[in-house]
Amino acid sequence: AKEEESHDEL
Amino acid sequence: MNIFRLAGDMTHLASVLVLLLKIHTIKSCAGVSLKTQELYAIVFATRYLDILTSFVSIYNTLMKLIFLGSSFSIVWYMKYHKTVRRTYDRDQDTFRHWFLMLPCLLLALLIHEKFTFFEVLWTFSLYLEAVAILPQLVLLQRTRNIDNLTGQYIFLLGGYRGFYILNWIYRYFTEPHYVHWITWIAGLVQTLLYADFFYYYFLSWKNNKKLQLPA
Repeated sequence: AKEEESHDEL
Repeated sequence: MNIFRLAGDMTHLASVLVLLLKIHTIKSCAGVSLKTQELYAIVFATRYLDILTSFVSIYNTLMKLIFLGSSFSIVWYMKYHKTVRRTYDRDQDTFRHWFLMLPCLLLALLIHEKFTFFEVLWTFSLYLEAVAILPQLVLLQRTRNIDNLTGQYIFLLGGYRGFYILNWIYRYFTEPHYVHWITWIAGLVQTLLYADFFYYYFLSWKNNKKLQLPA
């Protein structure tokens, strides 16, 4: 989940 | 998605639209740094490598496509469009962008969250975005003569960074485990680079005068 969090911004 | 993130994305989008409007409608890129635009194209190309492999939302994918498409088309306009390229301040825009890219690449190889190909390039894009505005600020300083659209473009870009910082603060307090030091420090550095420009922008706005930077 952490990885997804770090890449959910533009 | 919180209001700060949305406001940040919208000011970012507006900045790109203002620049495209200037280039496409007025057919001029006077005062715009091609070096900065090339750096942004590289920033988005390296950051959005995951566009096909990781899906967050339609909104995210659409915005990625817009930022990729607009940054590369701005570079194309400035380099190859027969009218626009003649308005480019070639002789003033001499910042060596290799001097920015190499240290960013080295730093990304040294400081990252995970040592994988995608992650290192993603980190590289964060570091490069932080300093990508420098050639543009140097060009402004040199030409000093800033038209309204160029001023608004940089103002909106700075606004985008400011809203992202508010977004990070908001997420830090509302989401557990939301800690991204690399993103935050790179983003903070980037925002600070705009401080000087903002100061003169507000002065000119307050005095209702054309934006002029001191020599």
